[in-house]
Amino acid sequence: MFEAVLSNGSTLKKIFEGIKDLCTDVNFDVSSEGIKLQAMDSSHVSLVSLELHTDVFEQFRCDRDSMTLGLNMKSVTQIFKICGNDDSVTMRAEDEGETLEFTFEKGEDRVSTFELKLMDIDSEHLGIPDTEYQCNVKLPCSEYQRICRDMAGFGDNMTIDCQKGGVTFSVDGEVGKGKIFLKHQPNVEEKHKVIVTVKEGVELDFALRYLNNFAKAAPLSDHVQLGLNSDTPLSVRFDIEDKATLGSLKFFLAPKIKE
Amino acid sequence: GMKQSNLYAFFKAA
Repeated sequence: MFEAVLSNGSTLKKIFEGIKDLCTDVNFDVSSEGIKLQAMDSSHVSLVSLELHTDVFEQFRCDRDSMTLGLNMKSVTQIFKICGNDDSVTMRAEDEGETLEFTFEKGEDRVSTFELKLMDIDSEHLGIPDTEYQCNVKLPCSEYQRICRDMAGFGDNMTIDCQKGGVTFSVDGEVGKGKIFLKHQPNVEEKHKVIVTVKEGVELDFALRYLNNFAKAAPLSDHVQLGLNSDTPLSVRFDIEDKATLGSLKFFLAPKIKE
Repeated sequence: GMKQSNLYAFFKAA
């Protein structure tokens, strides 16, 4: 049997909101260590990787070595509309069961339950290599969200140029060119901090459609971390409640190549 | 023009 209780149900709601427009069906891989999910979007341009450690849950039980729960994202986000912001969530599945039961509770006054039919999803075995990035940028999620949204008004692609001292986001579109520079700002109050760590400068182009999709996960944490390398995918990482010990939602994106 | 590269081979090989 699998059973997990999360007092802050909105965390799961935010995770699914961050994934739903990229992937239609995903497997929840449950083990005694927590929950993992890995999926590529249908065009194989980006990859989503979720890790929820048992620390994020108030209760966590998985009797088997592993269980694979196939979920349709549209149905799951529909179900999570039932979940109020202060509700706790309990997920429960029998070992050979064909459903995953969600219970949303606010105190004892209101209890909602939905049994979701599980799917059998063919999933490819994908691996994420341990990667050291030439450039790491930690910036407020609100800033990331705003930059991606504003830049999308001018073009389809955004260049991220990361150098010692700061990072420049720029767009070159039909109506003209624009750029936003964020200075390395380690000594300001936490919510405004921008940390740019550079071993070697990197400049790469990315599709704003995907960067904007990743921004939907912004409510999960205060800061987002970008990892850039000239020869590996961009990593966009949201730690759950800014605590890596609880887990993370990561997105990987292939750069655009000049033809 | 810009071409969108693909991640499939990268993660498949890992």
